[in-house]
Amino acid sequence: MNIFRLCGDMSHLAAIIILLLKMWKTRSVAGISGKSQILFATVFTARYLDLFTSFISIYNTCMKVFFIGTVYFTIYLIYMKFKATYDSNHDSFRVEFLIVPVGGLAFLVNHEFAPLEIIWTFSIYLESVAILPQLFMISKTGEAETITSHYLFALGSYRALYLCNWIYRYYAEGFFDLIAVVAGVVQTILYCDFFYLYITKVMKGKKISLPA
Amino acid sequence: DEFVPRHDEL
Repeated sequence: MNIFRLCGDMSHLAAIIILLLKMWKTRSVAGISGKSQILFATVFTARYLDLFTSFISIYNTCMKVFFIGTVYFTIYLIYMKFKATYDSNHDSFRVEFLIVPVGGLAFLVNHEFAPLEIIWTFSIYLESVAILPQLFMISKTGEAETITSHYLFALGSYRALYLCNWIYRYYAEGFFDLIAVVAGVVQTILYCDFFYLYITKVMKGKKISLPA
Repeated sequence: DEFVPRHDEL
């Protein structure tokens, strides 16, 4: 563990907590893409299959349980509890255009042609594009609530911090995982446009409103 | 064969 990875995990944790607070306090899921949350649930389920087979640390196990638990709770809030406030018309990204290519790529490019390894690779590739339905929804509605912007900033920062973690681990431990790094770079790049809007607008107290 | 990194990250 290093400071970059710890900050990354804390940023990820913060993002999930911000999202839950937004939904619980406003009792609304307006502006939140249920499809992205379903993709995140798929990512965590696929990645944490080893939750019961390989023990890394208490921290690792607790975080995995928390991430899986909260993402399914988020889906429950979106599609059941606060279903009336879910804006399905604007959440229209065709996720099959993500899942099929990512699934195919996981078969072709992986570290080892073994079931668990291919599923892990699938979760890494899927995570790098899982935010697209959410960003697409914001571009369609033309604006994002400030709390949603904070959620996205924390979520985008988590993988950017992981990139720093991988640089550190390369020099400190000689650890290098090309698949995770490439997917992490793609994932972080997808947020750049949003990061620019967040820093130039939200930091000055303005709302994010894209030219619709 | 190629070293398969143990996935110790979240």
